[in-house]
Parts: sequence; structure tokens; C-alpha cells
Amino acid sequence: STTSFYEQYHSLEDIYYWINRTAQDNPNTIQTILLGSSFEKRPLYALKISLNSENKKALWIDCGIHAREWISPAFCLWFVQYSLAFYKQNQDITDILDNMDVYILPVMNPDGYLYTWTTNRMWRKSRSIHPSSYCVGVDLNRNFDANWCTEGASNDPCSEIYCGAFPESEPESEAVANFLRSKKDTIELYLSIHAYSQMLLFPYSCTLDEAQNHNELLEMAQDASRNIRRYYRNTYKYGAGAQTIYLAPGGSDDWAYNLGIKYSFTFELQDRGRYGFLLPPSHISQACNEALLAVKTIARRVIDKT
Amino acid sequence: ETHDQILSITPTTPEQVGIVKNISTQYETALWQPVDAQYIQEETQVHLFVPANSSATVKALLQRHNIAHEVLLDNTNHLIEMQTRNDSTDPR
Repeated sequence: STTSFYEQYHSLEDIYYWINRTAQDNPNTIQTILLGSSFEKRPLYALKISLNSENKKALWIDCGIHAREWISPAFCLWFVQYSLAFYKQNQDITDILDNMDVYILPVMNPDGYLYTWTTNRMWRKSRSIHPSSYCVGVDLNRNFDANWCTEGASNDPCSEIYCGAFPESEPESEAVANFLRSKKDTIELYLSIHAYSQMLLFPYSCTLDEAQNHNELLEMAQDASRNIRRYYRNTYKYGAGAQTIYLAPGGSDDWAYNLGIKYSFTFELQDRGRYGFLLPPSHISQACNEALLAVKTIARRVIDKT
Repeated sequence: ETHDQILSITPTTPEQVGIVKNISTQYETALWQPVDAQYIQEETQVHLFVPANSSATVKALLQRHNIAHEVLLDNTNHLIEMQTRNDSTDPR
């Protein structure tokens, strides 16, 4: 074998196996949490990485909200492996894990992810069916209660940006929202991992208005982008979502921010469009290391501030 | 064409924007960037997945309307094969 497990993409079955195996192999560090189930009744497992003391603040990372963005689940696996391997070896991850618990949801949209492996590589949405339409799926990142289904989303079930029948209509978004609501007093930092275009985005995407701590979020993203540029040629753009890309209401980061998680970001990983969703496995390592650097930069700044 | 491709298309006039929007909602294409046709605008790159059986028609339409485009990825099938190949070690 020439490449590591973490420099490959994996089927949903393999990811479920990896989740169980990782928890079994690290019983004192990792706990599996069942958040709920998908529309097609697949389990939504999050991993909790917890070291040393109890009752720490927490970092949440979700991956794979959009089915075709395969680098995103690959990053979640990469992050867990890195945390386990480099705790007490790397100062940044040691400081983060000494000060924060980490919740990681490797695949938020398992039905869609499976569909991209078996049927249509370009599928993006969930796989829910709607009685009034022959079209399938909801854009889970338009389904949260943040200016839900206003300009930048669609109420057409056939659209790629269909917002769903009502906020949190989808079991996947409802499960994540319920969990975050139950942990809102401990979660200090929310991260959602997407692909592609290499950007570090923060609220708001649902309005052109600036977040109350816009400048603080801007500085953190700027710092992370600067750190990435120091090590890699590629430069990450950064800014508020609506101002940087376009209006996109109903996103999870805006919703988490409004819930009270004041440090909330969406990362768009490699690349800049050459490979897009078909990023070759040989690029996984750099894509994940860039994003890891951004996570470490921002998490350390959150620890310093809270 | 025998392969599915990704085209990078840059419309420069409102008319061209309209044509690209129409193309992106037909011919079994899939928008990569932006995510939905409503976001397509002048002077902004559109990345569009075009299946092999629609490629000739789509390119002919783009050429007929003088819409700038290039092939971003020539053989997506090959890349998908690379992505789904499993030759890795056990996670342990």
C-alpha cells in the first residue's frame, strides 16, 4: 500500500466502521454520540474527543452537509487522527484539547453521501422525498432558521437551494440543531466544513448586515489566512458570507451564531476550481493541513478570548 | 466527446447570462459554481458539469452565442475512478 487511510476517500460503510473502530480503540478519549437519524434512517454519529478535566468549553465541527463535497468528511477523519496522534506532540493541538472538548460530526448528510458513491457523483442535497413533488432532497445549508427561505434560497423542491418545507424540516438539520441547543452554554466555536474555493467565511450569509462582532471574526479569519499563506502557496480568501459570495439564508453557521455561539465559521476547502469536487486523493493531505492550520489558529484565539 | 467534462464559462452580457442559465437547467448538466442559476452573473466564471452525451450540443450553443468557455476538466470519469480507488492501509 502506498497511501495512508487518511489520504483516501471512503465509502459511507467504511466511515461508519472507522467511527466505531476509533471509539473502541480510544475508550478513554473518544465517545460516540448518536445525534439522530437521516431521512432514510441512517445514524448520525458524532465523536466527542475529551481529554483530562471535565466541563470544558467545546468546539463543534461538522462535515459533509453537502453530499458531493467529499474533501469535507475526509477532513473530519483527518482532524480526529491528527488530534489522537499529535496530542502532547504538537503544542497547538495540545493546547486546544487541554482547553476544549471537540465534537465532530463526520457525515451530516449520509443519505446524500451514499448516493454520490452509488448513483450520482454530483448530488448535493439530502435525499428526502416530498409529497407534492417528484424532485428529491433539501439543501441542508438552507434549512436552518436564519432568515429562512428568503432571497438566496428557493421554495422549489427541484432547486439545488431548496430550503425545505419549514426550518429544520429535515431530520439531519433538526438533529444537529437540537444537539447544539442542548450544548449551547459550552460550545464556544462552531465550524462547518465545505468545498470548494478556499475561503474562510463567517456570519452573516443570510443578510448583508454585519455581525455584532464582525471585526473580531474578520481578524480571526485574517490571521488564519495569513498563517496558511506562510506555509502554503494557496491563499484563502475570507469575509462575511453574503459580502464575500452571495446571499444564502438558512445556513448552519448563521443559525449557530444567532443561537449564541459567537465564533462561527464556514470553511471552503481546496481547491480553487481546477478539480472542484473531484479533488484527487493526492491533494487530500495539503487540503486538510491548510484547513487544520486555520482551525488551530482560530481555536487558539477563541481560547485566549474566553 | 466520450467523457464527462467540466466547462468554465464566462458570460459577458445579460443575454449571455440568460443563455448560460438556460443551458445550466437543461441537458442534465450540474452547476458546480455558482450553486444555482440565479447567482449567474456577467464577468463571473461558471463551472458546469456537462455529461458526454450533451457536450457537443452545449459547446455548439456556447460557440453560436460567442460565449467564452474552456474545458476545466477533460475527463471527470478518470478523476472519479481515482477518488473511489481503495488502496489504503487499515486505519490502525
